[in-house]
Amino acid sequence: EQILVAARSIAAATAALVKAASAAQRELV
Amino acid sequence: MPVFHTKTIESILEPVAQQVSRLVILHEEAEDGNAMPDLARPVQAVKLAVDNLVRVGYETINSSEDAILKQDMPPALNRVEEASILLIQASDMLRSDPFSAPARKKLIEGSRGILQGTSALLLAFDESEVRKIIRICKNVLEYLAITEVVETMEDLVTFVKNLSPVLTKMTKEVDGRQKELTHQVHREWLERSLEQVKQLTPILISGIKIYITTKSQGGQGVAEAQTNRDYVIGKVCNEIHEMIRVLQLTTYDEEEWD
Repeated sequence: EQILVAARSIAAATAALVKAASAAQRELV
Repeated sequence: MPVFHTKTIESILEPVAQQVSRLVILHEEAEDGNAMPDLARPVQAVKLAVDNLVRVGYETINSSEDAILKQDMPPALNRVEEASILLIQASDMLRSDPFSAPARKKLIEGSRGILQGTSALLLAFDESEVRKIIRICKNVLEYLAITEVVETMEDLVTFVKNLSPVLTKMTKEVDGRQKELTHQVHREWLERSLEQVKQLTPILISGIKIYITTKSQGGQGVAEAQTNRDYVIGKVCNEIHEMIRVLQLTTYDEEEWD
């Protein structure tokens, strides 16, 4: 189903964004 | 107990849920944090994915005849869109001030919003798929309801000919669904009911046959044959009702993320 593919894309893009944001914070912790 | 009730939803959301949880923990541990990198590109990637999801979501809504899906999906899509706006705002604010606390807060809110909106969307879609399976189960129940008018062997042949494809379809769909569930107890309940239906089907056909034969011979035992036939029908119907009940159960708990 197309909706599952689209949801998978958004989840992957959000995970990549959050990972990039976390990386900077992790250095401090 | 698993948070996501199907393996598909789990495979989509579990990785992002973990990342968001980690970001929240890091944010709480390092209140002001390091300077944030420029997030414009990953935020843009999310925006593109959101636009695509919204497009596909409305296509799904427009092509569906499921009134509940049509009602449930738009709020989820709005939530995802609003969350992506928060992410864009966070990214713009961080470009001006990489230490901005309100921007970090928006980043977390936006990420959570995407997660929760996508989850709501997937749940709405999944529930719609479950309703399709339930319709197939009800179709079988409708066929079983006409068993009592099967009075001749010709009727029985027609009955079996009509029942077989819907029964096969129901078995296939319910079996596929039980394999998708993350909740083991629900899987086992569906598996058990399916097995019961498979075992009872030949007994049901045999029961109808005995009833027809007994009745045509005009002998004694018609009432008993009828009682036996109805008992088996009742058992099959009960198992199908049980499958319908279990199909509607979820282990979804949105509060887990709050």
